[in-house]
Amino acid sequence: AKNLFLSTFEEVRKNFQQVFEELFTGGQADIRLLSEDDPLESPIEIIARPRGKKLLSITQMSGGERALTAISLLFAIYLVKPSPFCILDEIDAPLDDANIHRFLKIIKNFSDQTQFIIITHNKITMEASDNLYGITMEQPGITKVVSVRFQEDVQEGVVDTSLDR
Amino acid sequence: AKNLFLSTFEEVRKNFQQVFEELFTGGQADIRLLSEDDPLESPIEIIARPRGKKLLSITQMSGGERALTAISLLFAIYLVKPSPFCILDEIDAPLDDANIHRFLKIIKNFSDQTQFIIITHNKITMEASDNLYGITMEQPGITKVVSVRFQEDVQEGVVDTSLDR
Amino acid sequence: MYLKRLELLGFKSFPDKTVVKLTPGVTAVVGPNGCGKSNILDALRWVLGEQKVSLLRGSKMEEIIFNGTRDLKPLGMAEVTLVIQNNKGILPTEYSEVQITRRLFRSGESEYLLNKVPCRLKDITEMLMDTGIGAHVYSMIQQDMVDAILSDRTDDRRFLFEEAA
Amino acid sequence: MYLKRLELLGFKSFPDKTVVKLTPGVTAVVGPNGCGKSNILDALRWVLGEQKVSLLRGSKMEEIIFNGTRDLKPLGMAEVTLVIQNNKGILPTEYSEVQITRRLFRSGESEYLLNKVPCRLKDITEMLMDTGIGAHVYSMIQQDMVDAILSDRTDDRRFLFEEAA
Ligand SMILES: Nc1ncnc2c1ncn2[C@@H]1O[C@H](COP(=O)(O)OP(=O)(O)OP(=O)(O)O)[C@@H](O)[C@H]1O
Ligand SMILES: Nc1ncnc2c1ncn2[C@@H]1O[C@H](COP(=O)(O)OP(=O)(O)OP(=O)(O)O)[C@@H](O)[C@H]1O
Ligand SMILES: [Mg+2]
Ligand SMILES: [Mg+2]
Repeated sequence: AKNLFLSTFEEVRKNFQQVFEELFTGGQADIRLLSEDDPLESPIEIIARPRGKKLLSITQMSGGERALTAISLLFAIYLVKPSPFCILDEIDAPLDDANIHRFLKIIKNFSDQTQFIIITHNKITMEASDNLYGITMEQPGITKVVSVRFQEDVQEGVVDTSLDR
Repeated sequence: AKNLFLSTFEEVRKNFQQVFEELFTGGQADIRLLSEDDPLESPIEIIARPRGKKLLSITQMSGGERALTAISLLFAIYLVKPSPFCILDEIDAPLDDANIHRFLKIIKNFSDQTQFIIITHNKITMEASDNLYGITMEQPGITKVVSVRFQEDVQEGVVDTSLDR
Repeated sequence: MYLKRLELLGFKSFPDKTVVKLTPGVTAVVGPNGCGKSNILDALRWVLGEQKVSLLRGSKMEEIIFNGTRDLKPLGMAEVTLVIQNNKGILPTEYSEVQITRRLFRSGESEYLLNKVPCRLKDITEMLMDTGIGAHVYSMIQQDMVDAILSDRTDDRRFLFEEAA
Repeated sequence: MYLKRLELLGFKSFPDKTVVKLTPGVTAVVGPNGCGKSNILDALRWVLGEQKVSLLRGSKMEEIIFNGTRDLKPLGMAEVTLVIQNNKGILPTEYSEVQITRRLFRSGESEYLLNKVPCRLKDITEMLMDTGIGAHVYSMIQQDMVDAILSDRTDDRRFLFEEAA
């Protein structure tokens, strides 16, 4: 069990360094076991340094930088054993436009082997998706699901997220 | 001290019911002291029921509904003793377009006696503001502040939040 | 192997049977605050066997059953079915499609079905083992997970690695 | 009475003197992730006397001093000045403008100045009492406050009411 954990850890570590560098267009990141001789119980430290900046603690990073760092780690782990599906619930909320584009690019790369479902209020994410579901509540308390755009029938149109106006 | 707290509580309570009803275009909300005879130590309960829905616990509400409920309470307290300034840091992130419009309308109403500074990635919020500051980091790690639009010189143009492309 | 569709009946804000068709690629799910988007994620988590009520935003499991609106009465049962396409023959069955169903009654009685045949949760988790399909942290990512993963105070980061190993 | 401008020098990502002019009305602050927007909020909180390092995203107060980038050395002092317009004569002074300055040196030495004259933090908080100007929860609202206010586990909700009473 210990060896399995250590080899998984090493693999996550390499993936993390790669994904972070891609999402941050540079910079460096690492994860470390604080007590190497007791890997199964050891706390795991995250070290992240965006490009051009000096190393700061995770708490001093900005909201968007923290979100991207957590996303890098989650994708690093996903890459060890890709799941057939992945649902993201408003993960893009703290990201600026350029970071949303980078985030979506990585998702596109993984989307040949993984089905992604992204719950979002963001127009860029909507535009970039292959398929689009509109969810509404015409009758209060009762959810209605409407397929707005499916890959087979690409329609152009303005999507108003507040479909209840 | 006890009487001051109780009268402040009653005032916050009325404000909360009003602001909630405006932000949720209906529905009902209330706050209650769980132990009425010990107000200074009593926990405060929040009850919120969006329009047309049945009463649910705060944890079952959606991300946006929770944000609007917290915002209603914060504004209810603000109204007791309005501060000359109020800074909101990405409070609009979980809100849909229609709710952002309602939120901004309330802020406009308060803005004659309070200076609002809203940190945001949202285009609707940017469009609705009187003034706009663009913050960039051309040199890594060094913040630069640029005034993009000031009330005196209204300019039209596309604002790209990712000013670092 | 991919998720083909999700059928909800009596689950949270879905009193009537709702079929959500799922396709390969990237799907965006959009709609106003509180309309039921995250409830769909909860339904997928639940049908895959989630037992932690807090991850379903409730305080007891009964709360996932449709509990009525201003105009409708509560229901007595919640049922969610997930249909998985077994096109790569990964699942140990000769069927090209596998259906997983979970039911919960207000009495507290609960049922699991595999291709409409009653079974135990154990049968489902054993079948899904090593497929990557499950309520893993890295398959269902929510906004509040970012802080949990980056915080030194929670075990979430540790748990992420254990799931992947 | 309103905030006229904020001057930052050596504070977090502001190594050079930066003047942020503040105007009445609603001001949006925009820019890419990590460029320094929330740092401006931190600076305002700090100059108003915030002592809780955690609310400034640090683990010790020294961390608010500019600690260098890839190309620049760290600085030895942080200084923030807030200029308040006393147009309604609310502040107990004959000046039409009031300047509050806070300095921190790496040695740990710290200074407060009122209109460039050294004073104690006590003098500043006493002058601001009953003006509504201060690092109140309802004057500086951040995204993570929503959960804190709605949670039954924290004292934040309680504290909100005590600040207003
Ligand atoms: N047991 C239940 N019975 C009926 N309705 C329920 C039940 N549980 C939750 N709901 C409804 O689901 C709503 C929340 O839905 P959900 O969290 O999916 O919203 P959302 O679309 O994710 O919104 P947001 O964009 O704000 O995150 C609640 O407002 C409530 O009306
Ligand atoms: N003591 C310090 N010295 C130098 N730079 C610092 C210091 N403390 C913080 N920073 C810088 O400030 C950045 C964070 O800035 P800030 O939190 O204001 O970003 P933001 O504009 O709010 O971004 P977001 O949109 O992601 O919330 C860090 O990445 C770091 O580079
Ligand atoms: Mg949601
Ligand atoms: Mg920020």
